[in-house]
Amino acid sequence: AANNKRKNQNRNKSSSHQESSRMPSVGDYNASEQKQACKKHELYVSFRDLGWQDWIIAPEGYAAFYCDGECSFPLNAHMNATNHAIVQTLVHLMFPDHVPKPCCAPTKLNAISVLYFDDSSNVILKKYRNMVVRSCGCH
Amino acid sequence: DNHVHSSFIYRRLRNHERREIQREILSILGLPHRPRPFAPGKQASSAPLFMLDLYNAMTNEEDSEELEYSLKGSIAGDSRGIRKGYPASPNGYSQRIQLSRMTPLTTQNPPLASLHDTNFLSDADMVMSFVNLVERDKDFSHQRRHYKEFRFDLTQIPRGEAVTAAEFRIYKDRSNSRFGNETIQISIYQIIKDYPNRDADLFLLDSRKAQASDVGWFVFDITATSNHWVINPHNNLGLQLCAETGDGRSINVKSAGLIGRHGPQSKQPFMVAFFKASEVLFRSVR
Repeated sequence: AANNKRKNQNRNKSSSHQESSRMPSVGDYNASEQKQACKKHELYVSFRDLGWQDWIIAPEGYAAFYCDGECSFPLNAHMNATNHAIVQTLVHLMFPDHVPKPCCAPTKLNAISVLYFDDSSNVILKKYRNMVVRSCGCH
Repeated sequence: DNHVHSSFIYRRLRNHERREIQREILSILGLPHRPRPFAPGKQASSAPLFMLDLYNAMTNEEDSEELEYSLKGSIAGDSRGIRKGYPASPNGYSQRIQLSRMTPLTTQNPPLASLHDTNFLSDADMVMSFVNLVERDKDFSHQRRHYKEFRFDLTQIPRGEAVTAAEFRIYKDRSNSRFGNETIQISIYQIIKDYPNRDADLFLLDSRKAQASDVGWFVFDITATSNHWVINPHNNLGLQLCAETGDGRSINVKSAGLIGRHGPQSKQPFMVAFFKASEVLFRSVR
């Protein structure tokens, strides 16, 4: 953003507004990104609400998180969430076209087992690995 | 900041959202449509309780350390079939564990495949129990032999699943009092060829000795046969079960205390197979 602003300055000498030369302060950055604050929502899929309780024996339904916004989260003992988010954000500001912002993605996925009847009233127990999002973080 | 956002409002799904999620789940389950079990004339399955126990064990296993669901096989001598770490269920499991303590799994004929310690459950991607399809119960053969037949349709197995283990399970109550506490030999055969006016050609799969007073589930290994039936469905002519006294006299299966398809639903015989996905099912891009 600083580079772009400097180019703009060179281009239109006349405009010498104080704001345009000001580096975006952390306050501005946070303010402008505030709408993107990290959010993890829980989506509960109920097989009963779907009207399927006559053939799905278990579970009643399953809860999965989904994530949006920009998160930071501990990567390891040294590079913790905050350091990572600061480093990643600064480098993004310097090279916005090449380095992404820290953002949110599923990082822990759990299996879910489903027990259900098939058309012939046989009973099937199936395990689906990596089915349910359990936590979010930077990718 | 990884908290669950309290502002997320819970509300009922609208119709199109409901259909969208139903379509999504069916595509994950690999089903073309939602199943319609128990259509008129279809008998209820005989294994929900057993499968519900497995489901609970599998779910617990996901929450805690590996679950030890191992079937210690019968090579010879007194190895036992024991389920360790397996929640005793209201029906046959607890009796089954007692049974395995009381009756060593000795086999007169070398077993087809020696069952070995394996963690069926946590390795399995899928477990499936099959309804017995035999409609009429024949009891007596041309050569005056008592037996019961069982048929299972293995063509319903979802694509890409390979059988890693298969068991035939039948519940035994106390035998008829006239057998006192005799030893009863229970054998399971694969039907190789059927004839209209003479006994079928059979292949011995497994057999067990039991006391007339024994009560609980009997588990017979039919892994090799099940794999054979999956590959050659036309060879699937079913199984024959028969019971004999110690001196080789054929006895009526029911009087031996073995529960058939007319028994209480929680004790009806069934087959259960454990599968490992042999290919990754890619879902259609949506």
